[in-house]
Amino acid sequence: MNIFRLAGDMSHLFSILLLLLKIHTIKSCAGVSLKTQELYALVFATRYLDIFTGYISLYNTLMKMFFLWSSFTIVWYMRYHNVVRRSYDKDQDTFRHYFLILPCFILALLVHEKFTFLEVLWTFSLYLEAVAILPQLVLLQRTRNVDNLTGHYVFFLGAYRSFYILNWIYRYFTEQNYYKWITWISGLVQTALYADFFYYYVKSWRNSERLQLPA
Amino acid sequence: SSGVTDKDEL
Repeated sequence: MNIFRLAGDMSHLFSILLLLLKIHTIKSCAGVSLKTQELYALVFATRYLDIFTGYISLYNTLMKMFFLWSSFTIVWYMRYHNVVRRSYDKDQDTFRHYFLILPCFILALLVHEKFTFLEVLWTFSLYLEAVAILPQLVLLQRTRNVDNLTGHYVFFLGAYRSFYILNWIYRYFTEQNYYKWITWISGLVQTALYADFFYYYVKSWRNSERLQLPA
Repeated sequence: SSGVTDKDEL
């Protein structure tokens, strides 16, 4: 564990806590894409099956359990909670997220490190995570006056990805035989998707304005 | 470690 990896994990944890805070305390999910949240639940469910097959560390297991629990909890709130579900921008959140799942699965069947059940699902989760933010970015663009919590949520998600890239660079130079092409390329694609958002986020922060993405 | 099996990252 290096400082970049830890910073990445903490950003990820913090982004989810922000989202849970908004949903649980303010009882609103305005501006949050259910499509993206469903994709994350699928990402974690397919990646963390190794909870049952191997042990890495207590930290690792607890984090995986938190990500699984929180992603399904958020989806539950947005779909079924009496108050929260009414604040969901259903008409704006129109991204056809099912169309992301099949291509990612086919790609995982074709490009993977080992053709085993767990390995293909793990690879699928990497490809899917890379594009899972797309419905959220589209929704942000459609929402005039993005509220602060939603903006910060996406910012910390993007920060998590950026720290992971620094972590990979650090590990490449400090560990022997550390290379993971599939993880790196999907991670780079994922981080690149945030570039545009970051630009407008920093701009609105510097001008102390509310975040507004161009239509 | 070959990079294939060690999935210590989240």
